[in-house]
Amino acid sequence: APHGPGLIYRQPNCDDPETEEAALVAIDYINQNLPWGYKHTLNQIDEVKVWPQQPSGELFEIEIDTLETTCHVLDPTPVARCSVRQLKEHAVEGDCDFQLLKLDGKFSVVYAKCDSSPDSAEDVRKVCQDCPLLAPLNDTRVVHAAKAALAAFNAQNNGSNFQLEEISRAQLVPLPPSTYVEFTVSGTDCVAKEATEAAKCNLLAEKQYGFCKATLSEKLGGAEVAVTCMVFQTQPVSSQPQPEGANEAVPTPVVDPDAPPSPPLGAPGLPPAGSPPDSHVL
Amino acid sequence: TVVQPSVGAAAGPVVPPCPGRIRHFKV
Repeated sequence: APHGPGLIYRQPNCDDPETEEAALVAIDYINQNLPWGYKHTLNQIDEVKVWPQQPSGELFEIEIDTLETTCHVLDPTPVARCSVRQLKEHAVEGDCDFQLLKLDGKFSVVYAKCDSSPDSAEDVRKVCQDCPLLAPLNDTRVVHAAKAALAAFNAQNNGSNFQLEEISRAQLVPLPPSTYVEFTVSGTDCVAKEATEAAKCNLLAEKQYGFCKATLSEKLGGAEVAVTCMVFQTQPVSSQPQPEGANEAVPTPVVDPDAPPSPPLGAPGLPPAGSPPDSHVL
Repeated sequence: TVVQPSVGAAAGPVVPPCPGRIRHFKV
């Protein structure tokens, strides 16, 4: 702990390049250690104090505000290329306290504490009166929508059977009545199109994750599901040195490559028009 | 003789060191 009488700290500008460098190391730390949910990006540096360390180095105490992006933590896309979740999509902010040790010009994290919270319903209503708010992830309609979407995905998929990993975001849309859900999946050793019991399928040793967005629309006499999934390239199990760019996201279509590209679904949370097609609607 | 009235040093806007700039939007 750096605190104590007689110790003098300096307070650089929050927008100093050195402060920003420390904040970006903190952001990387968050995104590499989040067990679920979405990557966060730096929004604002609130405060910074720099304490001298004995025998050498400096300790940066830094408070930062972050914002949720649209990239799931399992998505290998670098956070710099991830879009920030917009207010009308019901943004989520993070509030973090970090301590980073700077030694020989390099930062390392020694302490981290973050809380995240969704924007208030009132703020969402200010920018969009009709936009749906975030729904509890264990809501029965949300869970049903995710399971129905995954079943539809597996039924159309020529590759591995995928299991539901995590429901990461959901919104209940009043008009037209529908449930929008985002979830992650994990590949198994079963073939998707074969009718197999999920209990008999094993997760692949070399994990293959996917991220899906789905809308379950209630119709007269039934429901209609639209789902797009992006399956991420399998990451090597060993930590061998990788060539430059090897960690970048490489979308792998897992459905019929002749299928038409994704039409806009009109659901919240989808990429803006003009985004490159990275998956297929089933 | 025209005398320039004394003018104080041009004071630019004072930028507080913290908090820093907002990169996206405030929630």
